[in-house]
Amino acid sequence: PHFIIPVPKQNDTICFNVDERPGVIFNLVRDPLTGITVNGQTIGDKKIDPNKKLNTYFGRFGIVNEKLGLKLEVTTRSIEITSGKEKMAFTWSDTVSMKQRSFALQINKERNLVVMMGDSVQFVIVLHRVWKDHPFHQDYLGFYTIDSHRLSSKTHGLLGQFYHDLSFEVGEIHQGTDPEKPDAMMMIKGQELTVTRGWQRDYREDIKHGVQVPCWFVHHNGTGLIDGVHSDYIVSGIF
Amino acid sequence: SSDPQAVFDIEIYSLKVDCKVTSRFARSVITSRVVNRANVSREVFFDVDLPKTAFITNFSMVIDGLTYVGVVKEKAAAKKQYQQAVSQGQTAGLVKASGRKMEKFTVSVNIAATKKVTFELTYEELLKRNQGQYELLIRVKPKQIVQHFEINVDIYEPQGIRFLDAHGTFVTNDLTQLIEKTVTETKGHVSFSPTVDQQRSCPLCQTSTIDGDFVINYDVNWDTPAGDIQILNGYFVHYFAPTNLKRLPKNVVFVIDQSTSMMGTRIKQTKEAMLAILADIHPDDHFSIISFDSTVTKWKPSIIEATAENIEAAKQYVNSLYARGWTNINDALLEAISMLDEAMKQHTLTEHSISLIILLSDGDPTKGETNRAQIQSNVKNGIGGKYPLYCLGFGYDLDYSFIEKMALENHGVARRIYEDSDSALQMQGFYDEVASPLLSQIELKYPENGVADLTERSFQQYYNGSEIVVAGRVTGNELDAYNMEVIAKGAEGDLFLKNQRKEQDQEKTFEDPQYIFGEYTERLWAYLTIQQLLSKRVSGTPEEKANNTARALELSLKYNFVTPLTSMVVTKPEDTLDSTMLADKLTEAESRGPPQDGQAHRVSSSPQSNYHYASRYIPPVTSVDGD
Repeated sequence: PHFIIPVPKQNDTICFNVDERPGVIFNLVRDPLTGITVNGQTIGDKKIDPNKKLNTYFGRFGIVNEKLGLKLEVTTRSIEITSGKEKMAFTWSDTVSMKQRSFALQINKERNLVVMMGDSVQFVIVLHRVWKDHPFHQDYLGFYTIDSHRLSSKTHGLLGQFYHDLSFEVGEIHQGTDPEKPDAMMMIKGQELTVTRGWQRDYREDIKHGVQVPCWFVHHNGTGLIDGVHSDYIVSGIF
Repeated sequence: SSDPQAVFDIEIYSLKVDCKVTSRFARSVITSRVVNRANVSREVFFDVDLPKTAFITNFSMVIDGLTYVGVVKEKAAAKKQYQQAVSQGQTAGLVKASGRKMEKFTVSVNIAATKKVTFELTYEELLKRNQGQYELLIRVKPKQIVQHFEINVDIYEPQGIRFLDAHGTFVTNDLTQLIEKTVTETKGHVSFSPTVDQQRSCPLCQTSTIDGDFVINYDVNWDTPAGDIQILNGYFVHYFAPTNLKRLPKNVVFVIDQSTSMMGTRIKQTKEAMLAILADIHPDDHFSIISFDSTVTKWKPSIIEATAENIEAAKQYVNSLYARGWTNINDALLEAISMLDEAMKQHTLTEHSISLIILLSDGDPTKGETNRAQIQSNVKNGIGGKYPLYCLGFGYDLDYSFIEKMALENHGVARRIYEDSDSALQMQGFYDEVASPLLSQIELKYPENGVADLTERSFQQYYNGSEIVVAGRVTGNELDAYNMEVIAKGAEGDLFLKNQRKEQDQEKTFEDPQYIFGEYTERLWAYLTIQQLLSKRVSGTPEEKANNTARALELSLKYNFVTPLTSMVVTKPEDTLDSTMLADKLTEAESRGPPQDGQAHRVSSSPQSNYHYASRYIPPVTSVDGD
């Protein structure tokens, strides 16, 4: 999966990929103050093209709001909501708007799911449908956080650690291995990294083609950018 | 909206669709009342799908007790006056194409916290009789549950209602019983008003199950062979649709494009449609097939009888078609004309039969004569008014105005075949409309001193299940207008019909004013006149075009119709640069282009009355997604 981290103060964006074996569950967001946790499980391609590297995507997300007693499990096939003792299940072919006391949810048929926790953060899960007879690829999901600053400054996780202040410096821009993608040096969190100018895609508006977001790409699973290494974020269960 | 909160902040507390149909002339009023329950201002959208054949006549917004009304102006003047809005291009337009039958009117306005807004849109159309019935289509798609949701349709047909059927594509078994239908001899009433709970798509959902088309089909009684004349407020309308006539044998030449651009689904669906059409050809008919790519191929050297053997052979030929080469439309059409000319010369066709050419093509001429004006001229000269030419254009990237002009210049019509899974059915459906001609060379005659400003009164053909409508102004004694005659050629020779209606019958006709709008005859006349003048603009000489344009514009302004010559200027109560917008009428040629991904989404999520919040602040979004 590719991670996009906007840095609005600097009007720029950082991005990185995380490659791990299919089935691994990552903690993406954990806010001890609001009780919100988001975990995501990776899936791989249906079968591996021997000439290409293994691609992984997110195929399942678990969102928990402990304070509201709310659990949401989203896969490429279904959306299950547990609110206290009540349980509801929908598919991606449903169009649903739902509001309970401190929670609002909207399923836009075959497209995306928007979930809002009180006046707090808003999460958007995008469904990517892949031709069902595609020899390699299968359906997968994308995860977007809007108004992430509304979560507490204690928020952590593979994504959550970037919800608050982040600053960096880029210099020594020079030609990289790809003539269209210059390399540069990035100073971030007191470390010096080699980064490459590239772009990633934001699929919220145009689910088929996405919108290109220019960004500084951090190599090696975001090592140096993220706190620790990516395997530190592996957890045992979706909730 | 992608913001679930907005759905709850904006509440549609009333959505009412009110249609009144008087003698096929329909006036629909859509009224929606909305309140912003948020403590901040919200942008509210009003999206309405209306039939392509309708003209918008009124639009108003009532905000905080103030009314903002759309004003119909000449298109050029409106654009000049509101250059600022126009300079924003497409975004300034309030009307966009929406699928095959509809176009979408969208306006948005910022509503202050806790304020209300009422939108009201009115449009009018003449319902067209097709295969023995009229269809009134109402598209409903509220984004959320509506407190008071109501569709009311009143139909008044002085001729008497033969049948009336109402159904909704979204209506489940549970909702079927909510469609109330009352039919008396001349009046029909249909209503549909589901409660809040009945609208819910699931027990806890705020989303509505009301999502689709509400369709009313009906037909009237045809007791008088010469048709029915209605006179009111100085204008008359004559409806002519004789039944119980023997069908005329027809001679049809199918001209089929098999150029490379037809490769794939198009040629497959064309073959599928042709096989179905061939199976339906009447044994009395004559037919032939001409296929073309770079060159022209005649299936048979001449037009032949539709015997079972010939039909079977034609099917085999159709099955053998495959896409290749360039597009030589000119030579193909001239060959079809020549084939019919030769048959006429040889007297091989049935007496009192009618001849027609049906062209099916997806593309621009790329081989032989490629100058479009020259092709149009060649075809017009070749046909010389003898046969109607029907042009079916395949796909969105087609030059529709090219085939439309060619069809209209030759007493036919053009039709776009939308590229979809049902393209074959669309082609077949069109053929069904023209499959059963009952009359040819129809002329409707009225007393010369009794009427003026007549709409078209001469027609090349009358097809079973359709209808001829003529309207005009009554200048002399009203009673004179009833003395009309119809002259036509039928299967058994010349036909002469005279109006037999007794004068005293007319007195009762309009005694119930609550079911009609009194000026309908005049507005129907204006609607029909404008439609016909607009068609003549496509095919006439430059001088005729100028005259017809001027007249159509004059009538559009006088009757407040948003036509391709006028725009409705809508001023929003906002002190911003984009507070003025224009509602235009699209032509089929202008509405080309398939829906884009984004537009398709809007269509799928846009309700009859759709309100959603659009955030002006775009926050940073942290995300993880696939490569």
